[in-house]
Amino acid sequence: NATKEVVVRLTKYKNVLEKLRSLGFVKVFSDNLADALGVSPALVRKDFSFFGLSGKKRAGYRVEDLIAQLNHILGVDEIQRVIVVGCGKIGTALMRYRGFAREKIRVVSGFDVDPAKIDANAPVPIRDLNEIPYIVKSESIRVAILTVPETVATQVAETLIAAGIKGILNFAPILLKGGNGVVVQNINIALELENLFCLLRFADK
Amino acid sequence: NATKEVVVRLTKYKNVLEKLRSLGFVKVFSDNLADALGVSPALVRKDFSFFGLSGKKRAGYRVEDLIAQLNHILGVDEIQRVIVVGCGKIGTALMRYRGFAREKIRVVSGFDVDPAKIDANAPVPIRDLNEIPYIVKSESIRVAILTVPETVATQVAETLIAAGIKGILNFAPILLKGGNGVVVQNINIALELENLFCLLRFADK
Ligand SMILES: NC(=O)c1ccc[n+]([C@@H]2O[C@H](COP(=O)([O-])OP(=O)(O)OC[C@H]3O[C@@H](n4cnc5c(N)ncnc54)[C@H](O)[C@@H]3O)[C@@H](O)[C@H]2O)c1
Ligand SMILES: NC(=O)c1ccc[n+]([C@@H]2O[C@H](COP(=O)([O-])OP(=O)(O)OC[C@H]3O[C@@H](n4cnc5c(N)ncnc54)[C@H](O)[C@@H]3O)[C@@H](O)[C@H]2O)c1
Repeated sequence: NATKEVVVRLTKYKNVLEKLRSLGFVKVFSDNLADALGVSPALVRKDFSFFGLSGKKRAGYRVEDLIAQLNHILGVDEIQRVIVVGCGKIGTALMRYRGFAREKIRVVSGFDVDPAKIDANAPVPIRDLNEIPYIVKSESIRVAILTVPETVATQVAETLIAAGIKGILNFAPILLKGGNGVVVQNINIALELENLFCLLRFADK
Repeated sequence: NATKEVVVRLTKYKNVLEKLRSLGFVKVFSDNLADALGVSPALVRKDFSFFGLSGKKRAGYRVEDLIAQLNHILGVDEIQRVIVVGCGKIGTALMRYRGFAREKIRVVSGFDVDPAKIDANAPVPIRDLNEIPYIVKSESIRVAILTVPETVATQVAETLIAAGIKGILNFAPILLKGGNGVVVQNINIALELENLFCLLRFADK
């Protein structure tokens, strides 16, 4: 799945380009970047054209332009705001995850239906599910982490999409589909463990 | 990564074979299974030979034998025991995850270095890190979930491997390598979110 590793590859291009800039390079060709990453020049050009990174095959790419464009796509100069929907065991762990700040990811609000979980004064407020459309609009939220029970995951996802959410990181063990401009990434931790066990049992045979 | 989806494919083969068995099939050919799964017969034969599933290309595979062998590989008739190392925010969420039971996965113990977290009488006991070698040996544990801070993840992984752990599901945002018969699966939630944001920003351009 080529899009799954995209941010990893783009980050590597950026790192290489920053090194080249510090060495005084003004231009670079896809072959140089391909060598540095250990990929084919064709993949580099494919990535660059996919992301609209400007350059000419003959004259090469301007290092400074590429860095600026990659910075924009990688969003390194902006806080990336997310909401967490379903503030139970795993939702709460994610809301308090310190590792997000380093990636400039900030959880701006949690949402739940259980009145016991609602807390408007928490450092990261937890609001009622009904407030999603208002918050998504007023805070321009595009990405939501979905950590509700699987019995309600599909309908809550629909609520999110109707409210304007464009990207969902889904932890419920159901296959949530995106479509219509909405990207869904499914994380199935039980399946990852099953896979590990499966590979170990095979290794025994 | 072919091994990542292995358990998904093997489970599909099993489901198809159980349906065929209920229809009275005694034998099946790779082409039948290939059609049912929408994959090539070559992939089916490659999977089956990789997993040592017996059969002859001409005579076909015996449905009952395949089901029994797949059951064994998928471990459906056995409880799969895991330990959780690092019982903080995300470790605790995983220790209490109800969804594991359905996959016959059971967390038999947690481990931590913080005395405040140690609790031998909890429903799932949390023990001191020093007790890992003893528990891994006495309970024949082969898989560990690693949810310690990234600053100690590499050394704790070494402790686990030295104790006999063969599979690690790693949540720390460092690239942990396996090797020497140890399988490591890395889950990087911040990176998955970064990827989502990246794809959305691209979709805007
Ligand atoms: N706990 C884990 O480690 C873990 C691991 C993998 C996957 N998951 C998945 O993540 C999801 C949450 O798991 P959990 O263990 O945190 O469960 P949980 O029961 O602790 O939390 C679920 C939360 O969702 C809330 N909720 C219920 N209906 C809602 C709705 N319609 N809208 C908004 N919020 C709603 C509940 O009030 C609760 O706070 C489940 O789908 C589970 O399968 C959890
Ligand atoms: N919280 C999340 O949602 C989240 C998401 C993605 C990744 N992670 C990763 O998971 C790991 C744990 O995150 P967290 O938020 O739960 O952190 P945490 O600080 O809440 O928990 C860490 C736990 O590990 C224990 N610990 C420290 N050193 C140890 C050692 N040497 N041996 C055993 N236990 C030790 C601590 O006492 C603590 O209980 C980190 O690597 C983090 O980057 C967490």
